Amino acid sequence: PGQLDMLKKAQEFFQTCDTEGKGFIAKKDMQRLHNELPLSLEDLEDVFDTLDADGNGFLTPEEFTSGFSHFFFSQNN
Amino acid sequence: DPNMKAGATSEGVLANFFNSLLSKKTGSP
Repeated sequence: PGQLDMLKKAQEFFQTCDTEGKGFIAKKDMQRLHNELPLSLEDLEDVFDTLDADGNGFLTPEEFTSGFSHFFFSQNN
Repeated sequence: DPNMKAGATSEGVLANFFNSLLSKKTGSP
């Protein structure tokens, strides 16, 4: 059940970042969140680089979910 | 170890990011 909650939230947040529904998140999509979240552009860039495991400049749903699951389960423990 | 420090910082920024998203979702109707 925890796993399902996590996947649901990850998908929801992915769509929050990928407003155009491209299926991936580019760095500029992440920077757009600067207006909505209390994070600096530098922080958002840091978040992007941390989640972009292969460093290709695009965040796939898999990369995003993997990063989110670490956060989610560390919060629940 | 600078690498460990960078890792810990990134984790904090990630936690901050996801927490902000969580509160954004619950904060809006």
